[in-house]
Formats: sequence, C-alpha cells, structure tokens
Amino acid sequence: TLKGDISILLDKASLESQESIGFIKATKVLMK
Amino acid sequence: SSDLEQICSYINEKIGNIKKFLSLRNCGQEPTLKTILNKIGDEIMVVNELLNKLELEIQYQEQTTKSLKELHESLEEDYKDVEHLK
Amino acid sequence: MEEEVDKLELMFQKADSDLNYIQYRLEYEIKTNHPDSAGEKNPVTLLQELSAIKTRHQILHACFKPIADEQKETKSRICATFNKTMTMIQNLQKQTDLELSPVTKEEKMAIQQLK
Repeated sequence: TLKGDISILLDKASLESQESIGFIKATKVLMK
Repeated sequence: SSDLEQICSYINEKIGNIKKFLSLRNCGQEPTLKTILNKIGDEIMVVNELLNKLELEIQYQEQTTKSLKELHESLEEDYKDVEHLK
Repeated sequence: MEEEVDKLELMFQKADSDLNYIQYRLEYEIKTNHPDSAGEKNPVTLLQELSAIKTRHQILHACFKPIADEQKETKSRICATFNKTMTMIQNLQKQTDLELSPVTKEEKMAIQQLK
C-alpha cells in the first residue's frame, strides 16, 4: 500500500542517515 | 496509431474518473459509507504526516551528503600535506 | 479523407468537453450535497487529496535514490583517499624510522566502521 511504501522508504532513509553519521564520526576520529 | 491510443487512454481515464464520482455520489446519505469516508480522511492525514517526515529526512540526507563532501575535501588536503612532507 | 479526419477530430473534442462538463456537474453536486465540515471532508476533496499524496510520494521517491547513491560514492572516495594517505604515511614512517604511536581502541573501532 502507499502508506506501507512510504513507511519502508522512511525507515530506509533514517537507517542511511544513521550509517552516514557513524561514518563521518569514524572518519573524524581517524583524521585527528 | 500511437496518437489514437493516447487519445483513447486519455478519454478512458476521464470516464474512469466520472465512474468514481458516480459511485461516490450518494455516499453521503449512507452512514456506513460516511464512516468509511471519514476513515479514508483520517488515513490521508496519517499518510501526509509520514510524507512530512520523509521530506524532513531527505533534507537531512542532503545536509549529510554535504558534510561528507566537505570531509572528503579536507581529507584530500591532508593527503596533499603528506605528499608535500614526503 | 481529410474531411473524415476533421469530423473525427471534432467528435473527440465534443466527447472531451462533454466528459469535462459531466465531471464538473458531478463534483458540483457532491460538493453542494456534502459540504466540507469540521473533520468530515466530501469525497471530491478526498479524491483530490489522494492524488496529491500520490504525486508527493512519487517526487520524494525520485529524490531519495540519487541522494543515497551520491552518499555511497562520496563515502567510497573518502575511504580511497584515507587509504592512500595512510599508505604514504606508513612509507614515510619506514623511511624515517619514526615510530608512530600505537593505534588506539577508538581508532581501531573507527577503522572497522570505515570498512
């Protein structure tokens, strides 16, 4: 359903964001 | 023939819409249909809320992409420094 | 032949305007019979909102993938730059016999995260 599709997309987007934020933090640690 | 097909699908879509409106024409009188309409209205509000969240999430993703690019640029600077050191 | 085509075109235009008028009359009748009230919307409004939602979903869905792809690409570029920088530093270390401080736990975790 449309609602289901949007919820899946929303979950995917927030997961990607969390992953990217973790990635940025790790890179900054290594750049120190 | 493709033009003719386009015209046919255009006309068929319009007929489809009119059929929809015809089926909804008397729904206001029947209490059961009215409750279904209200439920649909509520669902539309919920889906709009989800879309609002999705929009914010995508804006956040754009910011994150920007920070990743800035990070890459500063890493490239570091690389140049090490190269210079070498 | 041309006359036939013109006639056909007129018929389609007439059909189109008739359908528009029928839809307009139906919408008008439904809106007058069921005016929007607090909390209760009429079917025409709901249908319009539904198609607006579908359009919005399509636009956001189309936005999402390019941004995710771009992030993935930038991350791989970051990893590539980081790796070549570390390789060069290790080469320099060997040449100068300079001992670098051991990798901390935090840095190990970060390297894992990057991988």
